[in-house]
Amino acid sequence: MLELRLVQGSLLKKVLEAIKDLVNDANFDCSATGFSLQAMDSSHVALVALLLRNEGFEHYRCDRNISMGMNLGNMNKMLKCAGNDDIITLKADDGSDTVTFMFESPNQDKIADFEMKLMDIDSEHLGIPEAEYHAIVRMPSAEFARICKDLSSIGDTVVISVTKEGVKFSTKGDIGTANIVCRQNTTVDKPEEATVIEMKEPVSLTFALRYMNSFAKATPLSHTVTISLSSELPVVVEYKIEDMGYVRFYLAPKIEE
Amino acid sequence: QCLQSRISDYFGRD
Repeated sequence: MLELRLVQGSLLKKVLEAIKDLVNDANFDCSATGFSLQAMDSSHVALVALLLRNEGFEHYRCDRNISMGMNLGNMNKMLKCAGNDDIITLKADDGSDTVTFMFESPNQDKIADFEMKLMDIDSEHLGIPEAEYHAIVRMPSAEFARICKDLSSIGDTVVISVTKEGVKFSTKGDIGTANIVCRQNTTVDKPEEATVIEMKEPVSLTFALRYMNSFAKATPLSHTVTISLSSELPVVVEYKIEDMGYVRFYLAPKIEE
Repeated sequence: QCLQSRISDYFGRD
């Protein structure tokens, strides 16, 4: 028996919006500690890892570990039927091949349930080793989204370089080049507006912008984004979900031939 | 010219 009640149902709607274009089908893993997902995009260039910890749910019951294969496009269709203020409850019986999404309006005057068919998904689970990153940049998520969008009108790839000067996002294309430098800035009114750069070593890596733009769909989940870079490792683009967990995107770099 | 690497080049099966 599985029953997860999320008062802030809009969080789940935002999570689906953030990942549905990157991943078609995925297994949601439910255990006593939380609700999680790990999946790669179809070309195995990017990986998404989601964690929603049990303490973030108002009610969390998961009697035994369960893996539920879902088509994210179909799941998104169902969650779009929930209001932004609705409470969302996920329910599944042991051995069932369906999951039920229950939507309750805040004043309890409307209750809907949507039952979705589960699917068998044969996906490999990857071990993500703990790594020391050469540079970690925390910046406003909207700023990062803006930079990725702007650069993708000029070129297809972005070079992200961290030096003691700051973090530089560069691209080039047929019409010209673009460089955007963000310096550390902690003298802001609100902590979420700060740009904080922790650098152990300078690092410079190249990534496909279309993936970065896809990751930026998670912007509504968090005011800030954390970008962790190490040479010869996938970049980690992390959006923390307040009090609950995170969505992390890993993107393999482009490398010199 | 750059080549796109893949996630499996860095992370192994669990």
